Amino acid sequence: STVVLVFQAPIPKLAGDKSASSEFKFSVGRGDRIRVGEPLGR
Amino acid sequence: SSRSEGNSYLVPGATMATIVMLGALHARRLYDDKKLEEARDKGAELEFQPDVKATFLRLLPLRSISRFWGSLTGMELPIWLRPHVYRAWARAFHSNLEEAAKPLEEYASLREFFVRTLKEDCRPIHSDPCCLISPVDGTVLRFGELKEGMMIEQVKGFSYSVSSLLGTSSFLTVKAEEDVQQESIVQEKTPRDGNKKSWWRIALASPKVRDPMPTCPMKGLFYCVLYLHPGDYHRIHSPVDWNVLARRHFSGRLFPVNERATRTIGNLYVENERVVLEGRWEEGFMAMAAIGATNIGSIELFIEPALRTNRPKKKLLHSEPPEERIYEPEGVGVMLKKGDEIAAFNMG
Repeated sequence: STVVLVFQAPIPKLAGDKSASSEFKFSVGRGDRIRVGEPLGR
Repeated sequence: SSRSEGNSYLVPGATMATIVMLGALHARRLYDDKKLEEARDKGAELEFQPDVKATFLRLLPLRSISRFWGSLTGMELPIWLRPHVYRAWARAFHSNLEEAAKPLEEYASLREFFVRTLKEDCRPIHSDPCCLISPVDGTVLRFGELKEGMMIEQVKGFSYSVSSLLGTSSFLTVKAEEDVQQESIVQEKTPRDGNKKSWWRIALASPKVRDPMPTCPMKGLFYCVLYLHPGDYHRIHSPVDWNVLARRHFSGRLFPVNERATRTIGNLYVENERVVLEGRWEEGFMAMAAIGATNIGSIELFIEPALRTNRPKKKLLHSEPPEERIYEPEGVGVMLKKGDEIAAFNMG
């Protein structure tokens, strides 16, 4: 079985703008094992 | 005498040949899988390669097989046998039996054991209010931001559409109408004729949504695909605090969804039986699709216990629209807290 999440989150206002602190970032990598409650992103 | 002697040699010979052939095929498959695993460890992308087995799977009554598997695993086992069966399952699929909430003897069937709850504090919820947590135990297959075209890559060389996966997304239509002003700025050459369909097209072409407040950050659409192995804990939890506004049930096929199937069966997630929950969280849109497979064909929704999936149908039309329910009160729906149990995947 599989679960797919689709969600809206903040992105940088301009391309290449890395200063935006509110930008969403994933904290996982492909192939990582993850468990319920562990952070996917912030 | 010589004929009967010949026959006695012929039968073992044919049997031996079959065994050798099957052994060779199995060895070849193990070798291929090992090579793929090595390539993946080195960072190589797996490519889409439809095969004969995938074509053959389309001919099989997978939904009936799934329901038969469900009834088989739902049979009550004698108490003395239960720990042996569940330990064998755990050994085969690497489940952690120490996390099970109840003693093994108390799970009447494999089906019941499969959707077991866990002991308290086995899955602490990350306390950071800004973080989005994993709704399941599993492996991260894909993640990223949805770009123009709104497609998620199944494997290299094959992608599927998000709008097909989730069904007609009311969010995208509504947002497109709300952001008509901003979108028309982004795409100056697009005519503003007030036609809903045109805004839908705009939204699909440009998933970035501008907030009316210029000081607020722009929003993008992100996705994450998580695969649950047969031995994993099979309950789904809420990834954030959110309001579930609608549910869609797609009565589809039940192909396997393992790594091999993702490489060989196109549109796997869009064709399989699934339940989609759609709503809003602090940052905007949120949707979650729980996709079934042959062995785990039905999805139980705790916020809607009456929902039944993987039911027999006389004729299944894969193009038929999903069955949709809007949760009351409209616009508020069902409020869920981060970590709340939402659903479970059941055997069969």
